Amino acid sequence: KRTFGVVGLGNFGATVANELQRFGNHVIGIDIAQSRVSSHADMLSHAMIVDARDDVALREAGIGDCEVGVIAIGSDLEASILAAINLKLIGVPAVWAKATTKTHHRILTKLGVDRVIHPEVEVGQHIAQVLHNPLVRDYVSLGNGYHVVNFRIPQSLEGKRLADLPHREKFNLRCTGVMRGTEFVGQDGTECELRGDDLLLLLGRRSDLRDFAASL
Amino acid sequence: KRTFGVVGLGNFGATVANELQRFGNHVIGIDIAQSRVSSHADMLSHAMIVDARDDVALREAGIGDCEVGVIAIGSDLEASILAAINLKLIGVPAVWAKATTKTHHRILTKLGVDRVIHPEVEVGQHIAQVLHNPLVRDYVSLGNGYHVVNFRIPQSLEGKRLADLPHREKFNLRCTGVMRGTEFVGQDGTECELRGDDLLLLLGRRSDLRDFAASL
Ligand SMILES: Nc1ncnc2c1ncn2[C@@H]1O[C@H](COP(=O)(O)OP(=O)(O)OP(=O)(O)O)[C@@H](O)[C@H]1O
Ligand SMILES: Nc1ncnc2c1ncn2[C@@H]1O[C@H](COP(=O)(O)OP(=O)(O)OP(=O)(O)O)[C@@H](O)[C@H]1O
Repeated sequence: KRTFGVVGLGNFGATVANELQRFGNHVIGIDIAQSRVSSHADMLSHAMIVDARDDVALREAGIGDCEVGVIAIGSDLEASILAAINLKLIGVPAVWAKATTKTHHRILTKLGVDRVIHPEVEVGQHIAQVLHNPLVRDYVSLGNGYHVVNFRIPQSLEGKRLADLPHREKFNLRCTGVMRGTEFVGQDGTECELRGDDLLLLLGRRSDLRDFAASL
Repeated sequence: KRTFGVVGLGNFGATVANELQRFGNHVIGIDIAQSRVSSHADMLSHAMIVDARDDVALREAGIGDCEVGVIAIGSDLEASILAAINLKLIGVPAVWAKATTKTHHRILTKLGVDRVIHPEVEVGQHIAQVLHNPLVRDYVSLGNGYHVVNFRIPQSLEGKRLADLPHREKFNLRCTGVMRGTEFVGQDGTECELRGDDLLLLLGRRSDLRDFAASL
């Protein structure tokens, strides 16, 4: 069983803490506010009232035993920064933290935080992409310049064969799957006639995916 | 060119507005705070100081011409709710809004908001998943109970052939791709020897993916 520490039990921190606990991990959640701690006392292995600016209190809370510490303090920049310094000080092997601004991000990185998270920015980018192209249901970046996109089938393509789509020749995309409900009904190389509610999974470079989407 | 309205230019709203503008759309951004509006005046088609609780001012800002209005006011519940009522009132066809709490979510849904977004909760769930299983680089839900997961190759699988992995028989998973750098080097049915930095793309049900990940 692995041990995780979450510093700050706002929306982000509480979600991380509860989910990790639900997956079967040992979670220590701390917050300066009594109300936050009480509302998590039943859910987490340990929920304690601690000021993250106090490294002694953090140690006493057992944060030093955590393999990863997640700092989830958004609006108090000083508290977030001190928490990062303290977690590194007490020897937590990996520290992740959420940041509110680019400056906040830079400071945390300089302090050795291993991963900085911007929930509003990341979700904002996602929402803008989905609004911009309503045929894009969802997508994931593979980290190598390639993405997998879950496209809706536009009316213009209903009834068309997958083999007749221009995604390969014109856009260098690979169809890694077509799903109909929970059935896998096709991929590049197989016979497949597209229907209205199918999910079309395409793999390719961002710019090619965007050009393909624009052509639909 | 499509027109979008963004009400509230905090981290989330500003990201949505700037990205949509960058993609070539016409964006009207409004905020009650002068500083937010000035910092966006150069970037957006229109950036205006408006109190979203004032439906007349919203109309004058041109929000009635938007195909989608995004409400990005987090902490002021009353302003967010009034903004939602106003956008429906002035006839914006689709209204999306970010919410901070479950109650906020319920109220917005009751008011006819088409999509409610919780950036901190959505990213929190994602972070918890990636922390829980470090072999999971990233994943996307397909909406039908199936997911596509981007797995790292654990040391125990280096040098193994894709065909020898138990993902198909034991876990009902489909390998839709193996990427090495920017090269697509395999998928179920092809000869492929796995190397350390490969990206393994697996498609399957959430529980099966979790069991497979746990077995690694
Ligand atoms: N010094 C501190 N020590 C411990 N916890 C703290 C400290 N300062 C703030 N917190 C807690 O961190 C939590 C999150 O902080 P805050 O509300 O500022 O961030 P947020 O970015 O708005 O949160 P979220 O968006 O995740 O809801 C709060 O519950 C708050 O009580
Ligand atoms: N009545 C209003 N009319 C227009 N804009 C408003 C109104 N009330 C608040 N705003 C603006 O909405 C923006 C975002 O609000 P707020 O900071 O409360 O949310 P947030 O959830 O913390 O934002 P984010 O997380 O996106 O940075 C702010 O720039 C604020 O000025």
